[in-house]
Formats: sequence, structure tokens, C-alpha cells
Amino acid sequence: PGPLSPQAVALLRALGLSEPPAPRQPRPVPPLLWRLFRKSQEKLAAAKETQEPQGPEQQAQPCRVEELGVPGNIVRLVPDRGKLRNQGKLLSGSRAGGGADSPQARGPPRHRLNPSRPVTRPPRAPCLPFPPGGSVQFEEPALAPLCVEKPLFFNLSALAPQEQPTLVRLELACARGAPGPGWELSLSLAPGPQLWGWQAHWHHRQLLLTQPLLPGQDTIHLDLLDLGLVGPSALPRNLSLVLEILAGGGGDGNGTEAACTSLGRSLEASLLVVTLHPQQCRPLARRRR
Amino acid sequence: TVAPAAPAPDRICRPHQLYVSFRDVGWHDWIIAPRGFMANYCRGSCPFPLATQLNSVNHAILQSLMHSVAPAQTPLPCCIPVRLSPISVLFYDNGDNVVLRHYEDMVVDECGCR
Repeated sequence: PGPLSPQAVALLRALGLSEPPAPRQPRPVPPLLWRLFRKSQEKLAAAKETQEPQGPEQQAQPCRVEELGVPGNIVRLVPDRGKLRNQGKLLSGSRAGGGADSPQARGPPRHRLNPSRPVTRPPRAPCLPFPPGGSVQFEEPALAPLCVEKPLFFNLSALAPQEQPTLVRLELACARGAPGPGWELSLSLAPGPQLWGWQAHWHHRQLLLTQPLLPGQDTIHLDLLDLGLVGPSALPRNLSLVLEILAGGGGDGNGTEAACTSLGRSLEASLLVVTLHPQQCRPLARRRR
Repeated sequence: TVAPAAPAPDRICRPHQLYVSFRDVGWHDWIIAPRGFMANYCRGSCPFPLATQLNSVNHAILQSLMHSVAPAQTPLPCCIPVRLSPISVLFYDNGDNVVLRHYEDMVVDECGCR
């Protein structure tokens, strides 16, 4: 405690930090980062043992994360700060809003689904071609009960503006995956903070992807750079997403509800972010011609 | 025409051990690993003509030669790190994220005259 010595300030600056972090509560170190750390130690020790001058190919690539196959010298695992709102309970179909059970009528968005009353959602299929002279036909909306609706919130303010993201991967862990066929997972960009809460209707969200949730699939990796959600330039200071799991068909109401509860409870999300700090990474020496 | 007497061997430019302990600096509560690292440092002189064996570039050899002729006008070359290694540090940042960061040029492996 107390003012930092000039030496400490200089050393922190050399480590790219402005002040010593003060972690609130130390978290367990994720196995992936332990593994990456140990690999880097082994590589550095091996490089030392050879002690012969090495060509650029043999040099340990200090600014590349070999295991993840991307350039970068900073790897962060950002925990999810979102709170699960429905505790895994099946949700109502009042998304369309209005009516006696609209969120406005009942305060915060806590709904219960009557499984016998399917969810009404907007059609996902693109509009059908407009037949000349004929009437427009819409497909029936998807009828899938919403099993889990989890807001994901990642605080990225620790990243320096100069850091260039080379991997932004959403890592989801859920026990045993889907209990049966036909389950789906969808990821949306949450609306801005002013619309969150009971005012946020799902149609304010930008749907990013929907993909099947397979039985037994207990880990799911979604590359957000590939989704175009975040660009190669600096990341936003925080990232707010909504993860939804839609129950598949075939189960009875109670079985599906129990599965939703266990899925909701076991669902954990974190964001693996790899960035390259250009000022701290020397381009590799080119081979002498 | 008489070469000056060679300094004692332990005064010649070479790496010296320096271990940085994060516990000594009081950072062991947020640095997860390593506990510290061997940073080392360079110390020693680059006298003429020994500089030819000290990882020296031509200019350093020339400078040590000039120093032997006119020491007041030309200082000896400097003993500095010429080969460095990176380290990786695993730590918690202020956002409670676990961070693995790679820092280049943190360990002195070799010293030389420049």
C-alpha cells in the first residue's frame, strides 16, 4: 500500500501496466491459460538450451500463440458478468408484447411458459418471392419454446486501444449438451443499455447466429471475429450479448423443463481474447539475403 | 608498442546474475506465475585488444584501439546485452481477467561490447 516507488512505476510500465492490479477475489486459473503458460515456459527453456543462434523459423515466436494459431502476445480470458434471468425456467411466448401478460403489465421480465401455448416469433425464413399478380405467402413462424435466455456481458475495458484483436472466441460450457434432437442455440447482440430490462424486446436485438445444439456437446466455441461482430481494429469497451437455447421437440413438458433448468444452471460463458500489441512485438528478423 | 596489462578476468564484460522476485516487489498477490525470473545484467570492461573476443562488432574493436592510443579522447566501448530472451507472465488484471502476457527482451543471455 502507499505510493509506488519510481522503480516500481518503471517496471510496471515495462510490463505494459499503469498500476499494479488489485484483484477483488482471485479466480481459479483456467486450464487453457495454464497450458499456454507451461508451453511457453518449455519453449523458452528449450531455446535457451540450444543457445546456438537460431534462424527466424527456429526462434520461439514471442508474438504468436502457436496453440491457437494466431498472432498475439496477450491472451485474456474474460469472465461473463451477465446474470441469468430466467434460472433455466421455460419462458412465456409474450415476446410479441401487448396483451394481459405483457411485460409492462407484470413488471420485470419474468415469464412462465405454458408449454401447450407455443412461442410466436417472427418468421426467420426470408420473404418468399413475390409472385406476379398473386398474393404474398408467409411461412408459418418457428414454434420453439424458449428454454434459456442468458444475457452475456464482457468487460473489455482492460484492453489498451493499441491492442489489435486476432482472436475473440466465445467459449460456452454446458453440462451434457442438449437432451435430444432439435435443440437450437442462438446468439444476438443485445440492445444498448438504455433499452435493456423490460423495455428490451427481442426484436431490438441483432441476431448473429443460430445453430443446432447437439446432444453431448458440452463445449461450444463461437469465433466472434468470423461473425463480423467485432472488427480487426480496437474492441469495444464492453460486449453485451444474449444467448438463447430453444428447446427441441419430442420431450414432455416436465422433462423439457427439467432439462432447461439443468442447462440454465450449468451454462457458463467466457470470452477468450488474443491481441497483438504492435509496440511490444518486434517484427521477426527477416532471413538475410 | 607494449600492450597494456590485461584487467583481471572477473572485470571483463560478461552477464552477471540478477533474480527478480515478484514477492520482493510485493506483486505476488496478482502475479500468478512465475514467482520471479532471472533477468541478469551486463557488467565489465571492454579493453583493447580483448574486445576481439567479446562478441564485439568491428566498431567496438576500433574504438578500443583508439582508446588505447588516446584514452582522453575516446572512451572504451560499452558492455551491453546483445542477446535477450522473452518471458511469459500469468496474472490477474483489474478487470479480474486472467491474462497471459508475453514480454520480449526481459532476460539477458549474452553481453557484448558496442
